[in-house]
Amino acid sequence: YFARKANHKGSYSLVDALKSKV
Amino acid sequence: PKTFKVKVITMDAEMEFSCEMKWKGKDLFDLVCRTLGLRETWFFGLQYTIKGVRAWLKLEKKVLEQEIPKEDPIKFCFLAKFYPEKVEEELLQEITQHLFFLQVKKQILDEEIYCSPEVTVLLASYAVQAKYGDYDPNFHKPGFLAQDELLPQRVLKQYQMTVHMWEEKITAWYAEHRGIARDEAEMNYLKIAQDLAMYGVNYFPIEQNKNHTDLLLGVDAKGIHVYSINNRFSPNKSFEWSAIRNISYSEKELTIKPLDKKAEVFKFFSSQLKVNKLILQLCIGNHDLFMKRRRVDSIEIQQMKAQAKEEKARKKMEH
Repeated sequence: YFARKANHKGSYSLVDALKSKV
Repeated sequence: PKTFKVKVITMDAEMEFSCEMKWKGKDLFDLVCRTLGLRETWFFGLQYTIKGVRAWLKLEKKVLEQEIPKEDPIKFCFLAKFYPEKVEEELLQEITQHLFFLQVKKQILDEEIYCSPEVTVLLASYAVQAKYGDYDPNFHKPGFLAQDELLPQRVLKQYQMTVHMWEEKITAWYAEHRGIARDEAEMNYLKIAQDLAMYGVNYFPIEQNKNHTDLLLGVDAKGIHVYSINNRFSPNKSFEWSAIRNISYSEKELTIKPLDKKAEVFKFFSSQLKVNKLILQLCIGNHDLFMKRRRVDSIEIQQMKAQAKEEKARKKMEH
């Protein structure tokens, strides 16, 4: 759910993080 | 094996360690926590300053591969990076409470957290109770607080009052706290401090698109907030963690997508890519704790809660 595509880009999906922890 | 030296500064101590060249941030961080006897490690981090910017040591990466100042020893500050939503429910160990107390007290005295004069006096009285124990007029003679930094400079300058008059004011409250143990006094301090508007918020100056509106972004335990540059107290806009779908950055731009697909996507620019990385790091950490609080406690937490309860009862008896 946290993805660093290149060194200057990053993304965090709160929805996916929540799903993975349930 | 080859080693390098680090100096770790906590709120009330300095420690030196010899680290192996291959150590990751986590190896050093765990060693510091073990040395302190700290188990509630998730709130803390090792902070360093590089080119005037504060940053946190990454745990999963090798220490020496991070952009840390090349000095001998390498200096880190062991500080709370994340704050609980409710101190009285989440801070279990006495050492954790004590470190938070010292850190928040410093932020209030350094005016990083605004606090009204009335409340600073009340907070000072709890700090005095924590340090000196019960008030005893035979022992605590006028002038006994002369060496203590108890009030922010702003408050001291705001009124035409002598040091003696401030001491009297603080002591009047202090005398009321009789019977309160050190850990309780520190917890009472934190319970008041956590209601201050600026408590636990990490602020970042940001700019919104073309019109270059200067704003502040705040990240805290509850979510992300947007403030006018001249008002750090009440946000114009807030995104609670449970209402955010995704946070992403590309170079200096950062995007917050709300869960509600019809709601407006919030885009802004921070000063540097490095700042965006830090903002996202803080968002991930705070969101992780936000989810953890809303799940069933792990066995470790359950044990710590039971231990803290026993310890408290025992102390109360002793006291």
